[in-house]
Amino acid sequence: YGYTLPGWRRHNLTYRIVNYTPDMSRADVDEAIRNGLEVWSTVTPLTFTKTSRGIADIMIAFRTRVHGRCPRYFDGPLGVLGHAFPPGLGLGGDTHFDEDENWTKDGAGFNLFLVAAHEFGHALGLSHSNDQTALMFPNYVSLDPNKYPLSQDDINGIQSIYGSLPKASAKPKEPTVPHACDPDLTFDAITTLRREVMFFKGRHVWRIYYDITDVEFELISSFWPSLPMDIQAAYENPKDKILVFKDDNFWMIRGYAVLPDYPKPIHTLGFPRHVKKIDAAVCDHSIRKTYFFVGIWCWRFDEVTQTMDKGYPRRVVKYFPGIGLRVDAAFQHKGFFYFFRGSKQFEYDPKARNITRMMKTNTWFQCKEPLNSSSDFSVSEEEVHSGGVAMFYHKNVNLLIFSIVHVLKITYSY
Amino acid sequence: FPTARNMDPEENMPLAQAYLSQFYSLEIEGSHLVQSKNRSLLDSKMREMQAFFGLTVTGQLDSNTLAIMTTPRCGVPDVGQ
Repeated sequence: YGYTLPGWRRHNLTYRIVNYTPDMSRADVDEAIRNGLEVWSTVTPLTFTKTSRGIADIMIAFRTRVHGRCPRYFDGPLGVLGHAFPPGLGLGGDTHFDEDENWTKDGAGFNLFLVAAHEFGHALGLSHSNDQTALMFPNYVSLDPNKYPLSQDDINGIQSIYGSLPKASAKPKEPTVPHACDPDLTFDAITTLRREVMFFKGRHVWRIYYDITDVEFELISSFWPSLPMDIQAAYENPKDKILVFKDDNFWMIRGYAVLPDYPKPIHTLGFPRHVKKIDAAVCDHSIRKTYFFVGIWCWRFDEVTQTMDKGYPRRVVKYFPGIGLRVDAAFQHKGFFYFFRGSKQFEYDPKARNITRMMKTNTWFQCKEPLNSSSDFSVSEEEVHSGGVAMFYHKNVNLLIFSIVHVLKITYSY
Repeated sequence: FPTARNMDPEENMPLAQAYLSQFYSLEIEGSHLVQSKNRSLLDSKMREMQAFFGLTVTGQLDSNTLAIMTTPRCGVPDVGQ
C-alpha cells in the first residue's frame, strides 16, 4: 500500500452526492456510496455524515470527459472509471465517476460500490497498491460485491493513517472466540437463511447447510460489516429477508446486503415503548406468523398484514407448554421449533404443543468427543439429529452395566 | 466472443504511449532528432509500469502488458504528482 500523510485531521467527515447517474435508482446510488464509505469506517475511527447542500469534505459527482476545473479528464466508455483526490481543501477528497460507464449495483457493468470504495480510499489518503488482492489495486476487478472487499493490505494502509477502531471501553477486553463443541455453549440468536442455519455468538457466526456436510465459522462483519456484534435475535421472514435485532433496533437483510434506511426502531413493528429488546424470534412459515420472545412474554406478528396479532403478549409458559421461562434463540426446521435456553435445546412440536426432545445446544455441530474440541466437527443432518440421542443411549447402557456389576459385587460380598 | 486482440506492437504503440503519458507522466518530444531518446524514455516508463504490476520487466509491449493497459482502471496516476 501507499499513503499520503497527514490524511484528514478530523475523523467525522461529511459527504455530498452532487448529482446522480441515470444508470441506477437514487436509492441504489445512495446505498452504494454509503456502503463504499462504510468499508473504511469499519476499520478506522472515521465516521461519515451525508449532507445535501453546501461544501462537504467529500464531494461526489458523475462527470464526463473534461469536467469543470478538474485537472483530470475522463475518456469515454471503458478506460478510466473514476478518480479521487487526497485529503485537503478544494478538490481534496472529491470523488468523480465517469458517467460514460455503465454503473450498476451488481456485476453486469461496473459495480458502483466497488469503484466507490476504491476511490474513497484515495479520498482518505491511500494511493494505489501493487497487491493484486487489494481494493486499492488500480485495475477494476469484479469481486462479489456482497463480500467485504478490503484485503489486509488495505486495512494496514488505512490504519497507518488513522489508526484502528477505537476501543469500546477503557479496560481492554480480549476478544473471545467461542468453541462450537463447548458443552456450555449458548447462542445469542439463530436464524435460517434459505438452506442454511446461522448461529450467532458475539462477533461470530456458524453456518450449517441442510444439504452438505460442512460447518463454517466466520466473523459477522465478513458478511455484513455494518451489523453490530452481540446480536440478540434474528429470523427469516417469508419474503426471503432476515431481520436482525439488537436493543431497540432492527436491521433487514436481503442475501448479503443490509437494506438501506436500517436500523429502524422495533416499535415500528408494533411493540410498546417499554419493550427495549427482543430475546428471540422465530417465524412459523406454515402460518406466516412470527413469535417474538421478550422475557417471559411472547408476541405474535402477522407477516401478511405486518401487524401484531391481538391478544398478545402471552406468557411463554402458557403458550409453549414446557418451554417455561425466557428463550435465548429459536428457529424452525422441518415443522419443529428449536428453542435454546442456556446450554439446553428443546425440540418443540407446535402442532402437538409439546417438547419432543431435549438436547445440548451444539447438537447441530457434530462434535467428536471430548466435547471441548472447537474445530473437530462435520455435519450431516441425519447424524446431527441422531447424535444427541446416540450419546444419551450409550451413557444409559454404560450406567446399566455399571449398576449390574455393582449389585452383583454387593450380592457376592454378602 | 470478443475479437482477437491485435498484438502488433507497432499498431498498439499509440495506445501504450497514451497510457504511459496518462499514468506515468511520459512526455514524448515531437522532433525526429530525439527518436532514440523517446524510445529510451518509453522503455523506462514501460519497465516502471511492468514492475508495479508484477509483470515480467522487459520494457517491451507484450501481451500481458497490453492486457493491463486495456483493463478499466482508476484514473489516479500510480507514480508522480
